[in-house]
Amino acid sequence: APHLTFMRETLGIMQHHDAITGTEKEKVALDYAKRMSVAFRACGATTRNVLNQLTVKSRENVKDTSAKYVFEFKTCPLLNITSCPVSEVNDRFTLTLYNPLAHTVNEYVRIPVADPSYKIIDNKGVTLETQAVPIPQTLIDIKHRSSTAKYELVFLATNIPPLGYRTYYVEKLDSTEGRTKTRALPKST
Amino acid sequence: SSVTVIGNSHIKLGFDTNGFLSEVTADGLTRLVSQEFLFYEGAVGNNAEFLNRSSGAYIFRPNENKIHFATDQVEIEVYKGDLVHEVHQKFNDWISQVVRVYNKDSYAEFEWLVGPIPIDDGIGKEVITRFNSDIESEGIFHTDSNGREMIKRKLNHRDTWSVKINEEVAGNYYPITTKIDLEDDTARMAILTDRAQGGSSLKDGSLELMVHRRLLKDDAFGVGEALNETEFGDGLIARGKHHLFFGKSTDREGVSLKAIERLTQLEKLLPTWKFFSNMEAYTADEWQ
Repeated sequence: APHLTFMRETLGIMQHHDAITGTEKEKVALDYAKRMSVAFRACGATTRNVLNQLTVKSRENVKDTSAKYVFEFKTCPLLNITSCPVSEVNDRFTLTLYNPLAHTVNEYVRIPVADPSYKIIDNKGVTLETQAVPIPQTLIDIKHRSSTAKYELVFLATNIPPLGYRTYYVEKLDSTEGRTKTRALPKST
Repeated sequence: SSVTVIGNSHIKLGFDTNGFLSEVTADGLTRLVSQEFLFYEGAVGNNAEFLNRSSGAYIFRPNENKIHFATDQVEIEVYKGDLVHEVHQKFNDWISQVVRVYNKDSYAEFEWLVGPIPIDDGIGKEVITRFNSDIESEGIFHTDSNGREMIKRKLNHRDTWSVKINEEVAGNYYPITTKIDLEDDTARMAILTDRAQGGSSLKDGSLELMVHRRLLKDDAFGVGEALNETEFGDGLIARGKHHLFFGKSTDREGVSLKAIERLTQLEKLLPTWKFFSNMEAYTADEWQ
């Protein structure tokens, strides 16, 4: 409850007309951003607990109730500038997509990665088509952006159920296998 | 040496030899559609006089409607794959963009990156993206009301009183929270935004949206500081997305372009939540 309440109070503040329109002083804007960041992190703990409860059934299937199957579900608040430490650093990770809409959706997903060769399998074990696209140099050159990502890994997530979720397993390929398939070559003009 | 084309069976975008978007093909229509970045000079006024205020946080007020093109030559790189086609454009040292069309989508995505806006010349700047087409919109366009109904707007006109517009740019700007569109009997063009922006249609067939601004004077409406944002030294960089819809203005096989825009609007503004988990300790089989 304290986690949710901090978010509730923050969203209350965010309804001030200066926060809505951006007519606050710069340092007030920074404080708003800080409050939002703290609120998201607080609610992240709640979300993580809920997702681990939802995956209880699959953990029961493997008859192992140890902490091994309790996962960290991390959000990447800097995905909007193509930065995510989990996908950039780890060779194997999962991406869970929660659909907040009341209808089934398909979505092209972009994951920041350091290398162009990855394999993605869905929850049914099917290997999905992927494409690695270079991150524009103009974004990489921004000096205050800290990221090792050089590519965005693109795939189409299909049939994500309404108010439900689907998880994908992403694995870096060791060899150059798949590199020619997944990497689009630039044609400069 | 020739037009560069990206796209799929639903929509194709052509780029001219200068690197600018030049044509769009969709719904069996091929029309001249261009896109460019420009900036207005922010007005510097005498804040003691109500009608002579500076452009600032509260008001957009270009200096004598002076507008400048960001560039006349765009550097581009083209990437084509099975899932997405992309054109990476660099307009100048502080404006760049990625234009992409996903394999199954019937619209194009423009991901812009603008800033830090230079102020070495002592001039505040308000940067816009502008889409020009040959659609005969006759001064009529539509803007949304917080994602709900679309409101009809007419250039230099107000529905409930006789108006004389003294500032032909700012006086025709409206809040765009999610969508701006225009059409004629044949074709329509709509742009979805990912955040609230100012926007207008100052010429027939043209839509413009303000993406970033940096101003050096307070407008004296209360905030008490210029919209300069120097807390981190260089000024801010903004990144965002526009989605361009283009096609027939009439229904096609019972589904209107407007209906597709509406559904896409929902899915772009409420996308999936993304949670990442480290799986270094698990093979794919174990995870499964």
